[in-house]
Amino acid sequence: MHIKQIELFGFKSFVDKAIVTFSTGICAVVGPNGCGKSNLVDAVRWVLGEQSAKQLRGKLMEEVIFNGANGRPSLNFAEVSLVLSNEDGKVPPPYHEYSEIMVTRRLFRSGDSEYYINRTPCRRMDISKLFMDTGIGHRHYAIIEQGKISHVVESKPEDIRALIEEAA
Amino acid sequence: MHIKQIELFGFKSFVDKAIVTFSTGICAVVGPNGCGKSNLVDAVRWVLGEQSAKQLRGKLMEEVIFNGANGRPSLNFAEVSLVLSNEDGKVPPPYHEYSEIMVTRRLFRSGDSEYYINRTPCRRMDISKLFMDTGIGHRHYAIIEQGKISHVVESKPEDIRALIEEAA
Amino acid sequence: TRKRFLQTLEAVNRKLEEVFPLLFNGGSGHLQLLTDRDPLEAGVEILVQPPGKRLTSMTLLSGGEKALAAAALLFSLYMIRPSPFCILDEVDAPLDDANIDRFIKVLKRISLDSQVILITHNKRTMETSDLLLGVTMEEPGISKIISVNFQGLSDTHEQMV
Amino acid sequence: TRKRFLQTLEAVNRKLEEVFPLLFNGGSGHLQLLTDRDPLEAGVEILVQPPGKRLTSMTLLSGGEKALAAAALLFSLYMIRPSPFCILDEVDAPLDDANIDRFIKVLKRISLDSQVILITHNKRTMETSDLLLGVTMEEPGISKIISVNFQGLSDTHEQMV
Ligand SMILES: Nc1ncnc2c1ncn2[C@@H]1O[C@H](COP(=O)(O)OP(=O)(O)OP(=O)(O)O)[C@@H](O)[C@H]1O
Ligand SMILES: Nc1ncnc2c1ncn2[C@@H]1O[C@H](COP(=O)(O)OP(=O)(O)OP(=O)(O)O)[C@@H](O)[C@H]1O
Ligand SMILES: [Mg+2]
Ligand SMILES: [Mg+2]
Repeated sequence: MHIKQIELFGFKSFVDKAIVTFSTGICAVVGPNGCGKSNLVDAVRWVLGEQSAKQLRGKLMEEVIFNGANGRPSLNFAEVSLVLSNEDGKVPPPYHEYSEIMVTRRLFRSGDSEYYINRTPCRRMDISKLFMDTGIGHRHYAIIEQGKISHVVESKPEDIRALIEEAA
Repeated sequence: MHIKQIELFGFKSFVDKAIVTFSTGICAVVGPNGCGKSNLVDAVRWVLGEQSAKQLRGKLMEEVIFNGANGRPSLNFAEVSLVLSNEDGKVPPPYHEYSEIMVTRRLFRSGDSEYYINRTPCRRMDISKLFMDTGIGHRHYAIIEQGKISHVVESKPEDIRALIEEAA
Repeated sequence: TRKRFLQTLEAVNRKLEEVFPLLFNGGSGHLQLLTDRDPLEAGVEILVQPPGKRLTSMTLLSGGEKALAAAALLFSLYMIRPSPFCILDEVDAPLDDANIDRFIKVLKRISLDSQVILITHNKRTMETSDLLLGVTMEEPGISKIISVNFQGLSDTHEQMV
Repeated sequence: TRKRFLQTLEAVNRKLEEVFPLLFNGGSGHLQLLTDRDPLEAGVEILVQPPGKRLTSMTLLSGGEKALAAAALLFSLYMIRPSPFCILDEVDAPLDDANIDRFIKVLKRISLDSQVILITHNKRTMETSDLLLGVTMEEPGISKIISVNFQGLSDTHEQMV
């Protein structure tokens, strides 16, 4: 159930609509300091349902919306869509018939949020249920943030236990 | 008042007596992961008077004493000597006549400590006074630990103020 | 359930004992359940010993050793219970060249069962990827995705930085 | 004293305004005294703007941008009140090649007034040093110092890793 594509619009430094297409295997993302690579990782965490702005390096969730640069004004909303492959048929009903699933999250500066599965409006809990059922929701060890790897082995015993429980 | 030499004996991974000679200008220290480069930095902090084992990556201060490796038994004490140049004559009395100053710290597994200036026993506070008078004691911004640089700009305003106060 | 947790702990532990020496070119690593509480609540400790070195507390390890030990634990989790995808942001930054080579070798194995998305500044790591994606900021403050192919790798990378 | 602190803050601030664009190839950075308390107690805020980008909170900056901004602040402190020596452990690890070059250029200036001891895995950084010291562990767990000369740099480094 790999990631086929990520679409970003107005999310952090991705002001213009950007479509990133991935393959299976190893995909290396490269570029100079500050160009937006970790912002891509933040986008995946965000569309997977991240609720804490601090986990996305912000103080408020509003800070994920493009706030202007180089003559471009700030935007009013941020949107990220994640397209997941269902070639192995592991996605549970009612989506098991699709060959791919698109999950979209949108946040307006007003604070309003919208959620979509395959471009059909849904509630946040429908998305979190979908991810829980496919095992993605549980695997916090699947995304390792920049600068955080050395801390993994210095975690408290209860946190290391939590990693084992996620794999159980 | 630069560092001319560091002598290590029994300090962390430096079980055999090691003498590191530095020059003025830029000295680059290189080597594979885990070979002892950061241990050298710990040695300098330690001989400058570091009191917190945690700042040296240990839980107890005793952990700076070589604890065995590859068939070698652990040692009973650790010793580090720092040789500083006084070519610019900036060291205050009673050491202003010397062209170089050697400061030594020794720690025994029993917990006993010994301190020396130019191989003459002295008290810990004589060493801290010497460093305070020469300005080394105040400049905490002079030693940047591995992994810590990115945190500098995310410090609380009172910590950034503290850096300015050190330079004042 | 207690049984399921203990089975998983045992499986991850056995995998760690296999993977650790592959990354460290020797040495050993394992997980230990603390005994101060019921197995349903007790914490888990990780104990590692780089080749030829004595077992010391994790905090004394070097920056590179901590990152590599963490990779050993994470890879063991990935092998026991693969995630559909895993995303690693600059995890190779503290590693020297020899460790990066061993790291990539085990990562290749993981990538047979999971998609691996890797952010890196390291040329060796880039060379082993199946797909290379470039992110640029030609217009300051505005990110753009470009695809990069392997022939152009070294000069594109030069151009991008 | 309040006067001395404010004078130092002003001097470091002016130096930061000069050094920041050298490291970032543009942009601006400065220090600001918070006004919620007496100047004898108020905190100091650092505000930075990489070239072409808008001012955002420090936490949103990238790993490399944070390290480079920190270097700008530290270098400004070093220039206003030089330390006899400074020791930097792998501060270049998060930086890309272009930033490392600018970092080294300013560091060269600092090294005219202070001894700089630099721990690094980066070959560009090694090439600009006046002295190269190697640390090895031929016997596992036992550190040894070897001197390295420049001709031997690339192969010694290969041998050492
Ligand atoms: N809401 C926003 N609007 C505009 N720009 C933003 C926003 N949030 C973050 N940024 C910018 O994104 C940049 C950080 O990008 P990112 O962390 O992805 O860089 P990176 O490619 O990972 O770099 P590095 O290699 O240094 O880690 C910062 O310069 C930051 O100012
Ligand atoms: N008291 C001690 N006795 C023996 N070995 C010790 C002691 N304290 C620390 N060590 C060992 O020193 C090693 C760490 O060395 P150090 O942190 O200097 O590495 P490094 O060269 O900085 O590596 P890196 O490039 O990964 O940062 C660890 O393997 C640790 O086990
Ligand atoms: Mg990043
Ligand atoms: Mg180190």
